[in-house]
Amino acid sequence: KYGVGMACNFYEGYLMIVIPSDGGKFGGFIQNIEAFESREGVVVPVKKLFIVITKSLYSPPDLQLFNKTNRDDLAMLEACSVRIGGISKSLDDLEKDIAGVKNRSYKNCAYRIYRPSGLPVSLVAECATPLHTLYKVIENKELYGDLGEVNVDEVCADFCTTLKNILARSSECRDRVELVYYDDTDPESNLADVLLDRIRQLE
Amino acid sequence: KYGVGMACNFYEGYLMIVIPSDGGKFGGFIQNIEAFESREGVVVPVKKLFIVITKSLYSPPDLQLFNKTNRDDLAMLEACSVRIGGISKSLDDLEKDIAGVKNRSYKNCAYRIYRPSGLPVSLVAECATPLHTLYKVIENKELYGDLGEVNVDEVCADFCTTLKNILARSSECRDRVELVYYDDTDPESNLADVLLDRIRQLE
Ligand SMILES: Nc1nc(=O)c2ncn([C@@H]3O[C@@H]4COP(=O)(O)O[C@H]5[C@@H](O)[C@H](n6cnc7c(N)ncnc76)O[C@@H]5COP(=O)(O)O[C@@H]3[C@@H]4O)c2[nH]1
Repeated sequence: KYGVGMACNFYEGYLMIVIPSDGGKFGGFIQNIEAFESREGVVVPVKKLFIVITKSLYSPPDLQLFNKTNRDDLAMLEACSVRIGGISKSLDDLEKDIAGVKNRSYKNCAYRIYRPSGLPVSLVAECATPLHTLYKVIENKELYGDLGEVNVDEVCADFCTTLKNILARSSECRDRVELVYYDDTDPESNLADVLLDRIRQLE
Repeated sequence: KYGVGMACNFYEGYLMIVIPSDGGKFGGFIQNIEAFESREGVVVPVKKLFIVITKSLYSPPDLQLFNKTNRDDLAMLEACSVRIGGISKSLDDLEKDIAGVKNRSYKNCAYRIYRPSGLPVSLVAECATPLHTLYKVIENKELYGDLGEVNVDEVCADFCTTLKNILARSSECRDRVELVYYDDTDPESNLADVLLDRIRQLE
């Protein structure tokens, strides 16, 4: 039930805020990407939110930390830095009053994949934050005592399955979110290439 | 287990980010309040994060929506508006790279309580966001099917108990977070007064 609850909260408390238009100032995720495209003069071929789910559940602060060092024969990720002189170089953030927190800010991150041959490819990606938080909960077992006694694989499997089912039934978010599994424990696996493959399948 | 997981995620993914100093640019919650005090020329008598837990689990975007209309004989809440000309009139936000999201922004909201007699009292408060998200999940039962079949009172009770236990064991957050129960279904109960009473107990 832990994983099921995490998926419900992630959908209701995040995806349902950043993906659909709010009928007001926020035109929705796709419009947000289109504004980014015209502002930065780039093309985002697949306008979806790519959510990276790692095998270890560890999620680094910046996806470029998954790049293989000293391998310029491989594709690599680079974050579009978020703000230069007040202008967002990534997606615009969305500000909303939520549960007493005025102007809570939600922002997605645009990344560029540089390929050894071929033009760079842009996409919007991040890790599954609830799984990262779970990772930190597991790490902190002494604090949580037997609360920390979770079957991690079960929670993760429940989270992914539940999220897929909810997305399939959601008119607002169906086809807007792409779950990408990445085995970060496999030295041969390069996230940038995993993402490129998925983009090719979806284009 | 849903409520237990929610409390662990809330502590690990939020309280542990906004309360302690990060040993770097962010000096921690108390320092954040002190900077707010000197910037705005106000006093915050109790430097804790007040988390309001409502009976219905409903959490309005702005706590001032709990004020009783047409009752200027009662104390009332007003949010310190977040930004005027680029200067934060509430607490400064904290920006951190989290799980692939660059510069994710965390901000707490300062409120002022205006009393019919006596000077205004400032505090930092918000609702328990995970319970608000749960409220929305329950509302959306058709989407979640039998996932939405949660015993709400049980989840809420688990959340509060687990959070209290974690906070008691947490060196970083112990005594920094104050859980405040508010019966929003009782027309006689005024949140501003409930908060004032708690502040008096803690001063
Ligand atoms: N990538 C990403 N960017 C976001 O802005 C964001 N906001 C929420 N989430 C994830 O969605 C889900 C539902 O969020 P909710 O607000 O109910 O709980 C949140 C909320 O109660 C609290 N919290 C986190 N960030 C903030 C914040 N900035 N202000 C107030 N509360 C916060 O701590 C809980 C756990 O947060 P995360 O562990 O980061 O993941 C959340 C969660 O899995 C996000 N995920």
